[in-house]
Amino acid sequence: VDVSQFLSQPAESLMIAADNVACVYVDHTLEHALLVLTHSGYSAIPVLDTQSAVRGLIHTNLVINTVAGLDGYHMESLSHQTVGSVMSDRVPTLRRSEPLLKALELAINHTFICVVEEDGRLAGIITRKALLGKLYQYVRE
Amino acid sequence: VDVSQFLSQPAESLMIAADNVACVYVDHTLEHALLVLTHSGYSAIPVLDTQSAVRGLIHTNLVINTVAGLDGYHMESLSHQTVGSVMSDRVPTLRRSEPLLKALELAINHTFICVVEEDGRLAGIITRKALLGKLYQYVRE
Ligand SMILES: Nc1ncnc2c1ncn2[C@@H]1O[C@@H]2COP(=O)(O)O[C@H]3[C@@H](O)[C@H](n4cnc5c(N)ncnc54)O[C@@H]3COP(=O)(O)O[C@H]2[C@H]1O
Ligand SMILES: Nc1ncnc2c1ncn2[C@@H]1O[C@@H]2COP(=O)(O)O[C@H]3[C@@H](O)[C@H](n4cnc5c(N)ncnc54)O[C@@H]3COP(=O)(O)O[C@H]2[C@H]1O
Repeated sequence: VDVSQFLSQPAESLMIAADNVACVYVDHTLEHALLVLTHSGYSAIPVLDTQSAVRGLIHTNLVINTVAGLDGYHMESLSHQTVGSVMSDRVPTLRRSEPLLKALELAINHTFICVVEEDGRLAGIITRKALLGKLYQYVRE
Repeated sequence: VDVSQFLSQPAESLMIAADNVACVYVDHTLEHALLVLTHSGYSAIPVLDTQSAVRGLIHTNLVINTVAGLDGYHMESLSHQTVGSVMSDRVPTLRRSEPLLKALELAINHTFICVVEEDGRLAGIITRKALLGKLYQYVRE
Protein backbone atom coordinates (compact mmCIF):
# COMPACT_ATOMS: atom_id res chain seq x y z
CA VAL A 1 0.00 0.00 0.00
CA ASP A 2 1.54 3.37 -0.94
CA VAL A 3 0.54 6.83 0.17
CA SER A 4 -1.92 7.44 -2.70
CA GLN A 5 -3.73 4.17 -1.90
CA PHE A 6 -3.91 5.27 1.75
CA LEU A 7 -5.35 8.68 0.73
CA SER A 8 -8.05 7.11 -1.44
CA GLN A 9 -9.37 5.14 1.56
CA PRO A 10 -12.71 6.38 3.00
CA ALA A 11 -12.73 9.03 5.75
CA GLU A 12 -14.37 6.61 8.19
CA SER A 13 -11.24 4.40 8.11
CA LEU A 14 -9.25 6.93 10.18
CA MET A 15 -11.91 8.54 12.36
CA ILE A 16 -12.39 8.56 16.13
CA ALA A 17 -15.99 7.37 16.59
CA ALA A 18 -18.55 9.86 17.93
CA ASP A 19 -18.86 7.93 21.23
CA ASN A 20 -15.26 8.95 22.04
CA VAL A 21 -15.61 12.57 20.96
CA ALA A 22 -16.15 15.22 23.65
CA CYS A 23 -18.90 17.58 22.47
CA VAL A 24 -21.56 20.00 23.69
CA TYR A 25 -25.00 21.09 22.47
CA VAL A 26 -26.15 24.47 21.12
CA ASP A 27 -28.47 24.98 24.12
CA HIS A 28 -25.85 24.22 26.77
CA THR A 29 -24.49 27.15 28.78
CA LEU A 30 -20.98 28.50 28.29
CA GLU A 31 -20.31 27.45 31.88
CA HIS A 32 -20.95 23.82 30.93
CA ALA A 33 -18.88 24.17 27.75
CA LEU A 34 -15.89 25.55 29.71
CA LEU A 35 -16.13 22.62 32.12
CA VAL A 36 -16.09 20.08 29.27
CA LEU A 37 -13.22 21.88 27.49
CA THR A 38 -11.01 22.19 30.58
CA HIS A 39 -11.76 18.69 31.89
CA SER A 40 -11.19 17.01 28.52
CA GLY A 41 -8.07 19.10 27.90
CA TYR A 42 -9.15 19.82 24.32
CA SER A 43 -8.87 23.41 23.04
CA ALA A 44 -11.87 23.05 20.71
CA ILE A 45 -14.75 20.58 20.48
CA PRO A 46 -17.77 20.08 18.18
CA VAL A 47 -21.19 21.61 18.93
CA LEU A 48 -24.24 19.49 18.07
CA ASP A 49 -27.97 20.24 17.85
CA THR A 50 -30.78 18.13 19.35
CA GLN A 51 -30.66 15.78 16.33
CA SER A 52 -26.88 15.30 16.86
CA ALA A 53 -26.11 17.21 13.69
CA VAL A 54 -22.87 19.22 13.69
CA ARG A 55 -23.62 22.94 14.06
CA GLY A 56 -20.25 24.48 14.95
CA LEU A 57 -17.16 24.46 17.18
CA ILE A 58 -16.44 25.98 20.58
CA HIS A 59 -12.91 27.01 21.70
CA THR A 60 -11.71 27.74 25.24
CA ASN A 61 -10.27 31.08 24.04
CA LEU A 62 -13.64 32.01 22.55
CA VAL A 63 -15.43 31.32 25.85
CA ILE A 64 -12.92 33.38 27.86
CA ASN A 65 -13.01 36.27 25.36
CA THR A 66 -16.81 36.38 25.71
CA VAL A 67 -16.59 37.23 29.42
CA ALA A 68 -13.42 39.35 29.35
CA GLY A 69 -14.13 42.96 30.35
CA LEU A 70 -12.05 46.05 31.07
CA ASP A 71 -12.22 45.28 34.78
CA GLY A 72 -11.51 41.53 34.67
CA TYR A 73 -13.34 38.33 33.74
CA HIS A 74 -17.09 38.10 34.45
CA MET A 75 -17.24 34.34 34.95
CA GLU A 76 -20.68 34.57 36.56
CA SER A 77 -22.17 35.50 33.19
CA LEU A 78 -21.10 32.14 31.70
CA SER A 79 -24.25 30.49 33.05
CA HIS A 80 -26.48 33.03 31.26
CA GLN A 81 -25.11 32.54 27.74
CA THR A 82 -25.58 29.59 25.43
CA VAL A 83 -22.99 27.83 23.31
CA GLY A 84 -25.08 28.46 20.19
CA SER A 85 -24.88 32.22 20.68
CA VAL A 86 -21.04 32.36 20.54
CA MET A 87 -19.84 29.24 18.73
CA SER A 88 -17.96 29.54 15.43
CA ASP A 89 -19.81 27.89 12.55
CA ARG A 90 -16.66 27.41 10.44
CA VAL A 91 -16.65 23.63 10.81
CA PRO A 92 -15.35 21.43 8.01
CA THR A 93 -17.31 18.23 7.47
CA LEU A 94 -16.87 15.16 5.31
CA ARG A 95 -19.10 12.17 4.62
CA ARG A 96 -17.89 8.71 5.70
CA SER A 97 -17.20 7.61 2.13
CA GLU A 98 -15.16 10.65 1.03
CA PRO A 99 -11.45 10.01 0.48
CA LEU A 100 -8.79 10.78 3.11
CA LEU A 101 -7.09 13.09 0.58
CA LYS A 102 -10.01 15.45 1.16
CA ALA A 103 -9.49 15.17 4.95
CA LEU A 104 -5.80 16.03 4.48
CA GLU A 105 -6.70 19.10 2.43
CA LEU A 106 -9.11 20.32 5.14
CA ALA A 107 -6.63 19.49 7.94
CA ILE A 108 -4.20 22.12 6.62
CA ASN A 109 -6.43 24.82 8.15
CA HIS A 110 -8.45 22.85 10.74
CA THR A 111 -7.14 20.89 13.71
CA PHE A 112 -9.84 18.25 13.25
CA ILE A 113 -12.49 17.37 10.64
CA CYS A 114 -16.01 16.19 11.50
CA VAL A 115 -17.19 13.07 9.67
CA VAL A 116 -20.98 13.09 9.27
CA GLU A 117 -23.73 10.66 8.25
CA GLU A 118 -25.95 11.40 5.21
CA ASP A 119 -28.41 13.18 7.56
CA GLY A 120 -25.68 15.40 9.05
CA ARG A 121 -25.33 13.53 12.35
CA LEU A 122 -21.82 13.28 13.78
CA ALA A 123 -20.18 9.93 12.96
CA GLY A 124 -16.73 10.83 14.28
CA ILE A 125 -13.70 13.12 13.82
CA ILE A 126 -10.40 12.86 11.98
CA THR A 127 -7.51 14.57 13.79
CA ARG A 128 -4.30 16.09 12.46
CA LYS A 129 -2.45 13.68 14.75
CA ALA A 130 -3.95 10.63 13.02
CA LEU A 131 -3.15 11.98 9.55
CA LEU A 132 0.40 13.02 10.48
CA GLY A 133 1.06 9.64 12.09
CA LYS A 134 0.09 7.82 8.92
CA LEU A 135 1.89 10.21 6.56
CA TYR A 136 5.07 9.85 8.60
CA GLN A 137 4.91 6.06 8.20
CA TYR A 138 4.55 6.34 4.41
CA VAL A 139 7.23 8.96 3.76
CA ARG A 140 9.83 7.13 5.85
CA GLU A 141 9.65 4.02 3.71
CA VAL B 1 12.00 17.98 -5.70
CA ASP B 2 10.20 14.99 -4.19
CA VAL B 3 8.91 14.51 -0.66
CA SER B 4 12.15 12.94 0.66
CA GLN B 5 14.18 15.88 -0.65
CA PHE B 6 11.74 18.24 1.07
CA LEU B 7 12.06 16.32 4.35
CA SER B 8 15.86 16.45 4.28
CA GLN B 9 15.77 20.26 4.16
CA PRO B 10 16.80 22.06 7.39
CA ALA B 11 14.17 22.87 10.02
CA GLU B 12 14.80 26.62 9.62
CA SER B 13 13.47 26.45 6.03
CA LEU B 14 9.86 26.02 7.25
CA MET B 15 9.85 27.94 10.52
CA ILE B 16 7.92 31.05 11.59
CA ALA B 17 10.66 33.39 12.88
CA ALA B 18 10.73 34.16 16.63
CA ASP B 19 9.71 37.80 15.99
CA ASN B 20 6.31 36.55 14.81
CA VAL B 21 5.82 34.04 17.62
CA ALA B 22 3.58 35.02 20.55
CA CYS B 23 5.32 33.98 23.77
CA VAL B 24 5.55 34.75 27.48
CA TYR B 25 8.31 34.58 30.12
CA VAL B 26 8.63 32.30 33.16
CA ASP B 27 8.31 35.26 35.55
CA HIS B 28 5.18 36.69 33.96
CA THR B 29 1.89 36.30 35.84
CA LEU B 30 -0.82 33.89 34.71
CA GLU B 31 -3.02 36.95 34.24
CA HIS B 32 -0.61 38.25 31.60
CA ALA B 33 -0.34 34.81 29.99
CA LEU B 34 -4.14 34.51 29.69
CA LEU B 35 -4.28 37.94 28.05
CA VAL B 36 -1.66 36.98 25.46
CA LEU B 37 -3.31 33.59 24.79
CA THR B 38 -6.82 34.98 24.36
CA HIS B 39 -5.73 38.03 22.36
CA SER B 40 -3.50 36.03 19.99
CA GLY B 41 -6.13 33.32 19.64
CA TYR B 42 -3.52 30.58 20.15
CA SER B 43 -4.34 27.70 22.50
CA ALA B 44 -0.70 27.21 23.52
CA ILE B 45 2.43 29.35 23.25
CA PRO B 46 6.12 28.98 24.18
CA VAL B 47 7.51 30.12 27.55
CA LEU B 48 10.99 31.68 27.53
CA ASP B 49 13.48 32.55 30.28
CA THR B 50 15.38 35.84 30.59
CA GLN B 51 18.01 34.62 28.08
CA SER B 52 15.19 33.83 25.56
CA ALA B 53 15.79 30.11 25.96
CA VAL B 54 12.73 27.87 25.60
CA ARG B 55 11.61 26.60 29.01
CA GLY B 56 8.10 25.24 28.41
CA LEU B 57 4.60 25.80 27.02
CA ILE B 58 1.49 27.39 28.48
CA HIS B 59 -2.06 26.41 27.40
CA THR B 60 -5.29 28.33 27.99
CA ASN B 61 -6.89 25.19 29.50
CA LEU B 62 -3.96 24.86 31.93
CA VAL B 63 -4.38 28.47 33.11
CA ILE B 64 -8.14 28.04 33.66
CA ASN B 65 -7.70 24.70 35.44
CA THR B 66 -5.25 26.37 37.86
CA VAL B 67 -7.94 28.75 39.14
CA ALA B 68 -10.95 26.43 38.87
CA GLY B 69 -12.42 25.69 42.32
CA LEU B 70 -15.51 23.92 43.63
CA ASP B 71 -17.30 27.26 43.93
CA GLY B 72 -16.30 28.75 40.58
CA TYR B 73 -13.24 30.32 38.98
CA HIS B 74 -10.89 32.43 41.14
CA MET B 75 -9.65 34.73 38.41
CA GLU B 76 -8.26 37.19 40.97
CA SER B 77 -5.56 34.69 41.87
CA LEU B 78 -4.16 34.79 38.31
CA SER B 79 -2.09 37.86 39.17
CA HIS B 80 -0.42 36.04 42.11
CA GLN B 81 0.89 33.02 40.19
CA THR B 82 3.73 32.89 37.69
CA VAL B 83 3.81 31.13 34.35
CA GLY B 84 6.90 29.21 35.43
CA SER B 85 5.04 27.61 38.34
CA VAL B 86 2.34 25.95 36.17
CA MET B 87 3.75 25.63 32.64
CA SER B 88 4.24 22.21 31.08
CA ASP B 89 7.89 21.49 30.32
CA ARG B 90 7.11 18.85 27.62
CA VAL B 91 8.33 21.04 24.78
CA PRO B 92 9.91 19.46 21.71
CA THR B 93 12.86 21.39 20.26
CA LEU B 94 14.99 21.07 17.16
CA ARG B 95 18.13 22.90 16.03
CA ARG B 96 17.97 24.96 12.86
CA SER B 97 20.02 22.49 10.84
CA GLU B 98 18.06 19.33 11.78
CA PRO B 99 16.00 17.80 8.95
CA LEU B 100 12.27 18.43 8.52
CA LEU B 101 11.70 14.67 8.80
CA LYS B 102 12.51 15.07 12.50
CA ALA B 103 10.00 17.95 12.74
CA LEU B 104 7.34 15.74 11.13
CA GLU B 105 8.01 12.96 13.63
CA LEU B 106 7.65 15.40 16.56
CA ALA B 107 4.55 17.02 15.02
CA ILE B 108 2.61 13.77 15.36
CA ASN B 109 2.25 14.48 19.10
CA HIS B 110 2.89 18.23 19.29
CA THR B 111 0.95 21.02 17.59
CA PHE B 112 4.14 23.02 17.04
CA ILE B 113 7.91 22.43 17.40
CA CYS B 114 10.34 25.04 18.73
CA VAL B 115 13.46 25.62 16.64
CA VAL B 116 16.37 26.76 18.81
CA GLU B 117 19.84 28.23 18.33
CA GLU B 118 22.92 26.36 19.61
CA ASP B 119 22.61 28.24 22.92
CA GLY B 120 18.94 27.25 23.33
CA ARG B 121 17.45 30.64 22.36
CA LEU B 122 14.20 30.49 20.37
CA ALA B 123 14.80 30.89 16.62
CA GLY B 124 11.24 30.15 15.54
CA ILE B 125 8.49 27.48 15.46
CA ILE B 126 7.36 24.92 12.91
CA THR B 127 3.58 24.37 12.90
CA ARG B 128 1.52 21.33 11.91
CA LYS B 129 -0.22 23.61 9.41
CA ALA B 130 3.02 24.36 7.57
CA LEU B 131 3.99 20.68 7.45
CA LEU B 132 0.53 19.53 6.35
CA GLY B 133 0.40 22.21 3.64
CA LYS B 134 3.68 21.01 2.15
CA LEU B 135 2.87 17.31 2.46
CA TYR B 136 -0.45 17.86 0.71
CA GLN B 137 1.36 19.50 -2.22
CA TYR B 138 3.74 16.55 -2.58
CA VAL B 139 1.22 13.72 -2.27
CA ARG B 140 -1.15 15.28 -4.78
CA GLU B 141 1.43 15.18 -7.55
N1 LIG C 1 -5.78 13.80 26.02
C1 LIG C 1 -4.78 13.81 25.12
N2 LIG C 1 -3.97 12.77 24.98
C2 LIG C 1 -2.96 12.79 24.07
N3 LIG C 1 -2.69 13.83 23.24
C3 LIG C 1 -3.46 14.88 23.36
C4 LIG C 1 -4.54 14.96 24.28
N4 LIG C 1 -5.12 16.15 24.15
C5 LIG C 1 -4.45 16.79 23.18
N5 LIG C 1 -3.44 16.04 22.73
C6 LIG C 1 -2.47 16.40 21.72
O1 LIG C 1 -2.53 17.80 21.52
C7 LIG C 1 -3.03 18.05 20.22
C8 LIG C 1 -3.87 19.29 20.20
O2 LIG C 1 -4.98 19.16 21.01
P1 LIG C 1 -6.11 20.25 20.95
O3 LIG C 1 -7.01 20.03 22.09
O4 LIG C 1 -5.48 21.61 20.82
O5 LIG C 1 -6.87 20.01 19.57
C9 LIG C 1 -7.62 18.81 19.41
C10 LIG C 1 -9.07 18.91 19.87
O6 LIG C 1 -9.54 20.22 19.62
C11 LIG C 1 -9.79 17.93 18.93
N6 LIG C 1 -9.92 16.60 19.51
C12 LIG C 1 -9.02 15.57 19.49
N7 LIG C 1 -9.54 14.46 20.07
C13 LIG C 1 -10.80 14.80 20.47
C14 LIG C 1 -11.88 14.09 21.12
N8 LIG C 1 -11.78 12.82 21.49
N9 LIG C 1 -13.04 14.74 21.37
C15 LIG C 1 -13.18 16.04 20.99
N10 LIG C 1 -12.22 16.77 20.35
C16 LIG C 1 -11.05 16.16 20.11
O7 LIG C 1 -8.96 17.79 17.79
C17 LIG C 1 -7.80 18.60 17.90
C18 LIG C 1 -6.66 17.90 17.28
O8 LIG C 1 -6.35 16.73 17.96
P2 LIG C 1 -5.01 15.96 17.67
O9 LIG C 1 -5.12 14.62 18.29
O10 LIG C 1 -4.66 16.08 16.23
O11 LIG C 1 -3.85 16.78 18.40
C19 LIG C 1 -3.77 16.80 19.82
C20 LIG C 1 -2.86 15.73 20.40
O12 LIG C 1 -1.71 15.60 19.60
N1 LIG D 1 -4.61 33.61 13.81
C1 LIG D 1 -4.79 32.52 13.06
N2 LIG D 1 -4.87 32.63 11.74
C2 LIG D 1 -5.05 31.54 10.95
N3 LIG D 1 -5.14 30.28 11.43
C3 LIG D 1 -5.08 30.11 12.74
C4 LIG D 1 -4.90 31.21 13.63
N4 LIG D 1 -4.86 30.73 14.87
C5 LIG D 1 -5.02 29.40 14.76
N5 LIG D 1 -5.17 29.03 13.49
C6 LIG D 1 -5.41 27.67 12.99
O1 LIG D 1 -5.79 26.85 14.08
C7 LIG D 1 -4.77 25.88 14.30
C8 LIG D 1 -4.63 25.58 15.75
O2 LIG D 1 -4.28 26.71 16.46
P1 LIG D 1 -3.86 26.56 17.98
O3 LIG D 1 -3.78 27.91 18.55
O4 LIG D 1 -4.75 25.56 18.65
O5 LIG D 1 -2.39 25.92 17.95
C9 LIG D 1 -1.30 26.65 17.45
C10 LIG D 1 -0.60 27.53 18.46
O6 LIG D 1 -0.62 26.87 19.73
C11 LIG D 1 0.84 27.55 17.94
N6 LIG D 1 1.11 28.73 17.10
C12 LIG D 1 0.89 28.88 15.78
N7 LIG D 1 1.32 30.07 15.34
C13 LIG D 1 1.85 30.69 16.43
C14 LIG D 1 2.50 31.97 16.65
N8 LIG D 1 2.70 32.85 15.67
N9 LIG D 1 2.92 32.29 17.89
C15 LIG D 1 2.75 31.39 18.91
N10 LIG D 1 2.17 30.18 18.78
C16 LIG D 1 1.72 29.83 17.55
O7 LIG D 1 1.00 26.43 17.10
C17 LIG D 1 -0.21 25.65 17.08
C18 LIG D 1 -0.39 25.07 15.72
O8 LIG D 1 -0.55 26.08 14.76
P2 LIG D 1 -1.05 25.72 13.30
O9 LIG D 1 -0.80 26.92 12.46
O10 LIG D 1 -0.47 24.41 12.89
O11 LIG D 1 -2.61 25.44 13.42
C19 LIG D 1 -3.51 26.49 13.68
C20 LIG D 1 -4.09 27.13 12.43
O12 LIG D 1 -4.39 26.14 11.47
